[in-house]
Amino acid sequence: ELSQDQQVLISYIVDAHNKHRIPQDMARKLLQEQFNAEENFLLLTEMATSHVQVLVEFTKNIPGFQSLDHEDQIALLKGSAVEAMFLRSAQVFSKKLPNGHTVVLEDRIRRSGISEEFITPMFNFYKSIGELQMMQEEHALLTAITILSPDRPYVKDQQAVERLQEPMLEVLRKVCKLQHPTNPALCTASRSSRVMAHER
Amino acid sequence: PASNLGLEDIIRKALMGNMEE
Repeated sequence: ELSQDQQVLISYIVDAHNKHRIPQDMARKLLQEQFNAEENFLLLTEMATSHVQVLVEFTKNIPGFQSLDHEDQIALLKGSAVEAMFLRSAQVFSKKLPNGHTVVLEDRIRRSGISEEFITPMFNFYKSIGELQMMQEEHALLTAITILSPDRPYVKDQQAVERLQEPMLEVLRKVCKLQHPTNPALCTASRSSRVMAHER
Repeated sequence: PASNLGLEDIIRKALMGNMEE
């Protein structure tokens, strides 16, 4: 069972996760406009920048994050940004957006000139995340946990980060067992904050 | 690619956001 405090923590993180998204006008451009390969690539890099900004806004709302040493905040974000972005992208792709949006997005990515060497593992990752059938609470918690990894390069006060991460790991373990009682695979994966490094 | 985007710059600016307000 989740304690009252744990339920509050979950709703706080899920709200932050839902609130901070790619701006509407950028999403519209991605889905509607026709571009050549070079324009696709530029648009995707613009989107990546926006995504990082969205991620920082989410992170600022993780309870306790802003009480960390400022340079440690930077080190955590820098060390986790790519993993967290892939997690978020995987969620977008696995939600099966209406009207074939994921088809358009995938097509755009495949036609952006990015090497197949990167694209294939990326879509394989999205697929394997999709197969876990994670609920939004699990996505939000896993993203927060990924960002609050004490062993990122240049983090000075690892214990302060652990003190924030550990309660969230505990909550995720419980949520996982409650929501997937017959699927041990997800619970095993989420027990380790190194799941992202493995997937990478 | 992440370093080419000036990842740290983007992060620093975004973190400073509230302080400027």
